[in-house]
Amino acid sequence: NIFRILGDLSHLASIVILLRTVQKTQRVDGISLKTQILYVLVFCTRYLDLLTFRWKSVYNTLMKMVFIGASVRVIQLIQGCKIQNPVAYKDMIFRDTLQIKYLVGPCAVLALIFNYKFTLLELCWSFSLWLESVAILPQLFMLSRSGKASTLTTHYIFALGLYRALYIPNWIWRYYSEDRLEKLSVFTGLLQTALYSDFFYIYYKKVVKGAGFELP
Amino acid sequence: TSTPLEHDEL
Repeated sequence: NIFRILGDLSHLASIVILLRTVQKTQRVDGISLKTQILYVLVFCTRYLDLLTFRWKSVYNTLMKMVFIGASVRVIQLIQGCKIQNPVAYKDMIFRDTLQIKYLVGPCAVLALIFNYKFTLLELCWSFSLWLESVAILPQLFMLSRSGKASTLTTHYIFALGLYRALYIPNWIWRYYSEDRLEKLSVFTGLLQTALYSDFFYIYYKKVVKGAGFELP
Repeated sequence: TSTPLEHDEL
């Protein structure tokens, strides 16, 4: 359905925006390396079903591979800036202070509690959902501490938040048309969108209506 | 409503 495709596309757009800008400018300021590492972890744990070869469709398989590949490429590019632009890189690391273990740990526990089946694949899948819902936190934390963000960062976060927001009508759609309700996806998806909502509001006020981006 | 085990979303 349309919401899902638009959601996937905006997800893809967010990664492309990030990839292209980092590649072109060799700048990493405002981007949280920790958030990007978490996304690699999210994709790798979620798309483990690629290894079972029970592929759903060409689109599905291709997108999964693209997401894993692109997220790894982002890390590579950021690491590249370490040599190209060491001052900006160090500054980014210095401001990227939210500890990953406080996110990964609780997500692992939540995955053990909330899952459909106690198998490795299902546990990893559930873990990836929980982790995705909070993976943006290091990035948002960084933003809120610095109070300023480059347009790149804001567009990136916007596209990423839009993707999860679009998945919500997708779930409503699927609930009525397919009698399908994936409770874990819906709950973690709502949680994730909620984390973005504050950001959306500020984005709308500052970026859409002109003027720079500043957090209170 | 079923809770499917097939995860077909991205």
